[in-house]
Amino acid sequence: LKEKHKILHQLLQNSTSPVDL
Amino acid sequence: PEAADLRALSRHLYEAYLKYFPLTKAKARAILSGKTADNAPFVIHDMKSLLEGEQFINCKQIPTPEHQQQMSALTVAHGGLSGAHQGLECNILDAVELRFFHSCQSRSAEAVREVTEFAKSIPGFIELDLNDQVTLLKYGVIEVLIIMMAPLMNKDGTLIAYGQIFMTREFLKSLRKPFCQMLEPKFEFSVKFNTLELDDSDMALFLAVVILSGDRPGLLNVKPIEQLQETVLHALELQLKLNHPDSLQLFAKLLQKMTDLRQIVTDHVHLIQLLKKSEMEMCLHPLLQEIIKDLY
Repeated sequence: LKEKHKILHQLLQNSTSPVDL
Repeated sequence: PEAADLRALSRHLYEAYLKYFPLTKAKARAILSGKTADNAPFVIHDMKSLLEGEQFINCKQIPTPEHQQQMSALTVAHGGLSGAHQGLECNILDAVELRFFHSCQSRSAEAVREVTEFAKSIPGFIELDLNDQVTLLKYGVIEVLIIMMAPLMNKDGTLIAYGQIFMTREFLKSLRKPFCQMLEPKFEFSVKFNTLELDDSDMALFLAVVILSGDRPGLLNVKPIEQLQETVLHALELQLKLNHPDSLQLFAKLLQKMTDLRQIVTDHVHLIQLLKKSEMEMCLHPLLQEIIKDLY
């Protein structure tokens, strides 16, 4: 699930910083 | 003491809502009813005003420095689409729906980030299994975004671009298929939802309840999610009794909306899939792709 949802995962893990694709 | 805890939870979620969502219902309704001190929104009602509106929005800044910074970073991160977007700007009027759709996607991706931050502020959410946090967001975020469109809408149109633009419902209905079909179900939902007359503090609790749905497919550990949702449901029930003492069965009516939302999201996802097939030039924002893939 983590692999398929990398950006969502990043958004959840980072604080308020924007996504770095 | 229990009621005091529930009220504290309500206050906490309301504060998080105000922190992460820049356009509140109070502000949107003030704009829609012409009660703002600022200028009235720019009205898009035909292709000419759409093109003017695009220029208008390009000249305007995003409301707060915090949001401006985050929006810029998200746009840079999403360089592929921004490039495609700029290229499309040179195209003829036929591409206008696509271009508008790309703008909607960028705003939606930013809104997903806002909803994620709000979800993380729900007490207990970040302690859940990380896979379950992903699942709750994947399945909940479009429902949340549709609920949040309601305060921006009335029967005649919707505010967009942080309340700077009002786009008429008739204009949206005049776009070519399937673009014209995308917002009409949201208008129908919103007009009914708005009759419940929730305020921002009620909305904050309802959004948290929607996010904490224990019946999303693929959840690994349902029990802690249901426990969290039960607490927020109690807080919502108490909030509605105190805030809307004369509105009978409001709590039940609101919960019923959750069923309606699932169908709207299913139809929305099908429309996007249809678009992907019919519009060869269209590329989906990678964050939205993640959410929509294998959703329903």
